[in-house]
Amino acid sequence: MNIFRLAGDLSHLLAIILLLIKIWKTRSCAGISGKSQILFAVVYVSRYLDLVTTFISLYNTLMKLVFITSSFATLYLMYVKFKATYDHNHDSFRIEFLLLPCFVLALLINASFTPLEVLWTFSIYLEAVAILPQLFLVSKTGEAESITSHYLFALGSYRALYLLNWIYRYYAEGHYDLIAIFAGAIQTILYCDFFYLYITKVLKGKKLQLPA
Amino acid sequence: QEKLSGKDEL
Repeated sequence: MNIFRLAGDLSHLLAIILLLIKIWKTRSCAGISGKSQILFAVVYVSRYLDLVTTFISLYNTLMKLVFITSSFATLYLMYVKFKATYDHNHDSFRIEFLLLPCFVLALLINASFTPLEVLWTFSIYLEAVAILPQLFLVSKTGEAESITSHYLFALGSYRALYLLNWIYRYYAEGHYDLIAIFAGAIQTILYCDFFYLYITKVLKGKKLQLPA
Repeated sequence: QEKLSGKDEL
């Protein structure tokens, strides 16, 4: 464990908590993409199957359980409890166009052709693009509530911090995983446009408005 | 054993 990975995990946890607070406090999931939340749930389930086979540390097990339960709690809030506030019209990204290619790519490019490894690789590729429906929704509505933009900033920062973690681990431990690094780089790049808007607007107290 | 491809990460 290193400071970059810890900061990344905490940023990830913060993002998940911010999202739950936003939905619970405003009793609405307006501006949030349910499609992205479905993809995140698929990412966690397909990545954390080793919960039952490998014990790495209490921290590792605990965080995995928190991520899985919170993602299903978010789905419940969005598709059941506050279903009436879900923005069906704008949340129209076809996630099958993400799920299928990621799965095919995981079958073709992976570290070893075993079910666990292929599913882990699938979750890595899927996580890289899982935010697209959310960014698509923000671009369609043209704006985002400030807490939603804080959620996105924390979520985008987590994988950016992981990139620093991978640089650190390469030099400190000689450990690296090209699949995770490439996917993590793409995932972070997808946020760049949002990061720019967040830093130039939201941090100045303005609302996140996308140029129409 | 050596963790396969970063499995010790979240």
